[in-house]
Amino acid sequence: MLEARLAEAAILKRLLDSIKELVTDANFECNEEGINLQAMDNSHVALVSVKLSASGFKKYRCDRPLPLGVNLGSFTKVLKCAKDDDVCIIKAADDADILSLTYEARNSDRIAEYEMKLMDIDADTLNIPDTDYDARVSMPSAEFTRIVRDLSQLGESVRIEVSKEGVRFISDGEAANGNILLRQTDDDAPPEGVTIEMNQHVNLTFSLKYLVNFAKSSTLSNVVQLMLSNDVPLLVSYDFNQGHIRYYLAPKIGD
Amino acid sequence: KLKQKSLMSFFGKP
Repeated sequence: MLEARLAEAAILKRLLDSIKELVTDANFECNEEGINLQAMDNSHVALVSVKLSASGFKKYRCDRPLPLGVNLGSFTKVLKCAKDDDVCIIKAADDADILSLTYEARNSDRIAEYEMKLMDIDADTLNIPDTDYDARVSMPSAEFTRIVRDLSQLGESVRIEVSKEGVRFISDGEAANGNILLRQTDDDAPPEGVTIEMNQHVNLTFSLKYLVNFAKSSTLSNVVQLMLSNDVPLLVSYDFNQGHIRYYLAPKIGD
Repeated sequence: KLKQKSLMSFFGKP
């Protein structure tokens, strides 16, 4: 069985907001170490990977590995019924087809109970190899959100170039083009500043609609890390106290 | 002309 007590429902609400438009149904894999989710979007271009560590919960118990198949739209609706600062308790029995959620109000005696149907999901999981990336960029997550939103007005794709100069985001639309250069900030470390580590010049092109989607996770962390190597998927990572959310995005490559 | 690659061409199934 699973019983997990989260100090604030906000984390789950924000996580669901970050993935619900990318993925329709997914398995939350629960085990004694915590809760993990890995899911690809329908077109198999992007993958989201979530980890919530057992230590991030006020109380956590999971006796044996338990996949909780969830429709993310339904989960989002049920979580909307929780206030951000409610304590959130999720429970599932072994082989159950129901997930129960309890929201305890912080400053009153209000206790709300909801139940959600679980489903069997036959999803492909992928082996993601450990990669030594050629470039790592760490920047304020709000800055990343602004860049991808701004450039998505101009065109469908962004070219990301990491060089000695810094990291440059380039959009070449049909009617307009633009580019944004971020230099490493020497006097300011993350979360406010930008750090760039580079072993090799990197130049990759990605679809902006996915990056705009990933940027929703800025509600979970003030810092985002971009990890890039030529001709491999981009890793966009947001770390927060209880775990992380990571996105992988396949590049666009010339024939 | 660039072509969108699939993640499956980078990451294998376990």
